[in-house]
Amino acid sequence: IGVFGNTQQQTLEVVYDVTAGRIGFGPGGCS
Amino acid sequence: ALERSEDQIEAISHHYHTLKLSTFISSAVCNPSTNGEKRKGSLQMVHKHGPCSKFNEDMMKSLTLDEIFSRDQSRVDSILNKVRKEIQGSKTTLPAKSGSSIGTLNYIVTIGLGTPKKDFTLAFDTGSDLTWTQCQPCAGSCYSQQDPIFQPSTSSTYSNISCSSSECAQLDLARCSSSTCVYRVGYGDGSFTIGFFAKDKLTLTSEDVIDDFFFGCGQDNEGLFVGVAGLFGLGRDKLSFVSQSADKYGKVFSYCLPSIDSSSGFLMFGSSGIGSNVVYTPLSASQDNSFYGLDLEAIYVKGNKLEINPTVFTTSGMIIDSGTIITRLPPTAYSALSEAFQAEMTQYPLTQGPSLFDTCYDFSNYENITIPKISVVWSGNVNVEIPPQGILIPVSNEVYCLAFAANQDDSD
Repeated sequence: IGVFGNTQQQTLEVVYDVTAGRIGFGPGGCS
Repeated sequence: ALERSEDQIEAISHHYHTLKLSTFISSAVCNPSTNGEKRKGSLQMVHKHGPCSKFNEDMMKSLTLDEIFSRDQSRVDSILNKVRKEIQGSKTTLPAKSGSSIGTLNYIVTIGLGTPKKDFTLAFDTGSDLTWTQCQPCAGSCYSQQDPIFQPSTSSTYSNISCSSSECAQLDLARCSSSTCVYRVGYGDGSFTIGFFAKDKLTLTSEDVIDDFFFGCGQDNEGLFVGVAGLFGLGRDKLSFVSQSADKYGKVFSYCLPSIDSSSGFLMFGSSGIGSNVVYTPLSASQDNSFYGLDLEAIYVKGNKLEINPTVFTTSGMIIDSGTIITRLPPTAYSALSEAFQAEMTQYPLTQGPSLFDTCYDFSNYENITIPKISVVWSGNVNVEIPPQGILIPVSNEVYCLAFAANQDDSD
């Protein structure tokens, strides 16, 4: 299995919507 | 730049990042993120070694790079073992090190526990389910942590869970001690925690309180956890915080992991406040375990799609994990990525790096660098551009490596 690690996730807004069965990504999440 | 046409400059900015190398260095001053702050269900997220961390230097004696990447590999190995175990069935003989993993949990949040509330700094982990903290009297052993160790007898809302409870039955490894449920969690690097399965009030903010939160009150805690008071488990299983707080937050959470120069991020529960520019990919149906699976479909370098047979991605699948540092790709996909990246970096001298990496550069003569942009495309044509801090990782003051690595086999 591949793993999307935390270095690549840095500064993105990462959303775990388990109920809707989806994962989201948005740029500039920390700023 | 003066010699370039406007079209050329536009093309360069569209497909490349031009950066100061200092972008990759930690700032000395803590500038807390304002995004997510003061919202309901929101916590500040900081890097354990960043400027907003309250951990002192003695507590946080730096690991060597070899140790860091060895632990990262240990975490990935244990994830692979756990997934294999669930695919092949529980009767399959597997290495003893299967199970959740500790690895390199560098991101930390502070939560409150008990009545009156005491604050504890926990490692944030989407690859673990059970939340636990070290507990007095540390009947086995406790490692050193920055916060005072939780004292259950001082909390008026604390209680142990009985062996006959349905919650005790949900633990992977449990036994009874005088009718009290005792949990055990082993991690991929040999670390473990054993203690009383308990419940108490958990406080995120004054408005966000879970009255009966089930967690591990660790009496024997050994391994590479030093500094943090325990783990905050955000996996998909029934005992994770995500499941236990489902009534309150609807199994929705979001975070921003700060880069080393951006001081702090956030961890937020619930759907309010999620950015309007977020794009969604389906959770993968193929990952029937506590990990969060997603399907990678393509990789772009400098706007060009890499020629990778789609079956390379579908054979093994992918998960997203907050505790693994370096993204692992099937070898065929990694080779294509590395080759395309190197083709755009011919102006910089290649050099040797840690064994996990094979694409490292010596930037000792540079203040600014230009690197090609990298994007990944998830199922549903969801294109995510990797931030520049996610493309290169500094392994010394001068040497920076492409921050991706290969699994051993495309079928891993």
